[in-house]
Amino acid sequence: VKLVVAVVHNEDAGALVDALLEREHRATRLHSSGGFLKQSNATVLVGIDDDKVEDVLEIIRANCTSRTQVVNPMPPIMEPGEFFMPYPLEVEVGGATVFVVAVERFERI
Amino acid sequence: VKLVVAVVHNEDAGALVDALLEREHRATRLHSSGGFLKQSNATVLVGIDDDKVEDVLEIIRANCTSRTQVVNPMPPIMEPGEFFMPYPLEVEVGGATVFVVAVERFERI
Amino acid sequence: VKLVVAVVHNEDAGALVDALLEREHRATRLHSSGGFLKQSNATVLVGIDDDKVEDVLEIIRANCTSRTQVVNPMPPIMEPGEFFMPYPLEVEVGGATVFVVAVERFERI
Ligand SMILES: Nc1ncnc2c1ncn2[C@@H]1O[C@@H]2COP(=O)(O)O[C@H]3[C@@H](O)[C@H](n4cnc5c(N)ncnc54)O[C@@H]3COP(=O)(O)O[C@H]2[C@H]1O
Ligand SMILES: Nc1ncnc2c1ncn2[C@@H]1O[C@@H]2COP(=O)(O)O[C@H]3[C@@H](O)[C@H](n4cnc5c(N)ncnc54)O[C@@H]3COP(=O)(O)O[C@H]2[C@H]1O
Ligand SMILES: Nc1ncnc2c1ncn2[C@@H]1O[C@@H]2COP(=O)(O)O[C@H]3[C@@H](O)[C@H](n4cnc5c(N)ncnc54)O[C@@H]3COP(=O)(O)O[C@H]2[C@H]1O
Repeated sequence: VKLVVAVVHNEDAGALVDALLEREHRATRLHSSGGFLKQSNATVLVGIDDDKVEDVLEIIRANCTSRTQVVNPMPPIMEPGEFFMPYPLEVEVGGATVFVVAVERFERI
Repeated sequence: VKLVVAVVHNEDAGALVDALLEREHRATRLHSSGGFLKQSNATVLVGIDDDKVEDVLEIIRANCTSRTQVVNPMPPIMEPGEFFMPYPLEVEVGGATVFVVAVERFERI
Repeated sequence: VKLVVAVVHNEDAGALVDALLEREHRATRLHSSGGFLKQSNATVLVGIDDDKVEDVLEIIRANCTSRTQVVNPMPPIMEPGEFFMPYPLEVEVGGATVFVVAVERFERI
């Protein structure tokens, strides 16, 4: 058994979980937030048989797309009278960041 | 050291954590939700010595019970004038889904 | 690749994540709560190359400090007329509890 830990966009998490269920996988969703953008995202746990890793990665690729997120940079600490014109920054955020971890023991109680 | 990752019912999580503490285990609780029922549940992390796995699984078995959850199925997309009588569905939800993962390095800072 | 799972104080989590980003590490933050004190804390996931484990542990040591938390013990179940004078308890909470787990496969999608 492997545990797939996938950090995905909030907007993709629902479709991803439903697509996994259609292919008879089970999933658990956790609220999380990104270190850099400090925006809410989703961490999805999927426990699967060893031979299903490729299948799950394909489902993630099909349901999680990268996109550009516009962020307003935080104003730096300024002197009085200084003027800061924030130019919105475009940050490219990937579709998913995926870690596959070996499970030594799996139990359904 | 092993990291036990247990997805359990919200109603069982408090008693489970207290039972683990009584046996000198430490635990951390995360809010999560089920992929299928989309209802809130709990994911509990328990870092333990290798020889305590059986002990922790016994504590989970003693504190987490399976139950039947009644769910109202989502109405399908319907033609105007069609009538949909949702029959509540009974879904059997297990007491706990448990993954035991090997920890290469453990530090208390 | 290794996945570092660090349970830290809420007050340290922001500074920790920013310090990790400065050293070109990426991180995801999850809301969690402690089993014993039942107070909110933070679980930070950091996926890194194998040779960066020592670097990340140093950053955690530099940004997460242990502290004494004052807790009011829960009153025991009492007979009518009994008087319970809670003496605040001091509990020493460490800076971080860190698990390093091997990642079999890592994908950015
Ligand atoms: N130090 C840095 N310098 C410059 N740009 C940076 C950066 N850290 C992140 N970014 C950029 O910002 C995007 C959002 O990162 P965030 O940390 O909010 O949200 C991240 C984070 O929650 C998670 N993540 C990515 N890599 C991770 C890792 N190695 N460990 C843990 N979580 C990771 O996945 C989300 C999306 O990551 P993704 O790489 O696709 O997209 C990242 C990346 O393009
Ligand atoms: N391999 C795995 N990886 C990650 N998380 C896992 C997992 N197996 C179970 N879980 C987690 O544990 C909860 C209870 O699962 P259980 O299998 O006992 O009880 C399940 C099962 O009896 C049923 N079920 C789940 N997925 C199904 C599917 N694709 N088809 C039919 N029934 C399903 O609905 C109950 C509630 O499922 P829900 O998803 O809401 O909530 C799940 C999910 O959060
Ligand atoms: N092996 C492990 N597996 C999973 N999570 C772990 C863990 N060890 C620590 N944690 C997490 O880290 C937090 C801080 O733990 P620490 O041991 O520094 O500081 C602890 C410790 O000094 C004390 N404590 C915890 N459990 C105890 C017990 N059974 N008996 C006596 N003192 C306890 O209370 C402090 C706060 O504990 P709390 O549970 O609220 O919060 C814990 C818990 O969320």
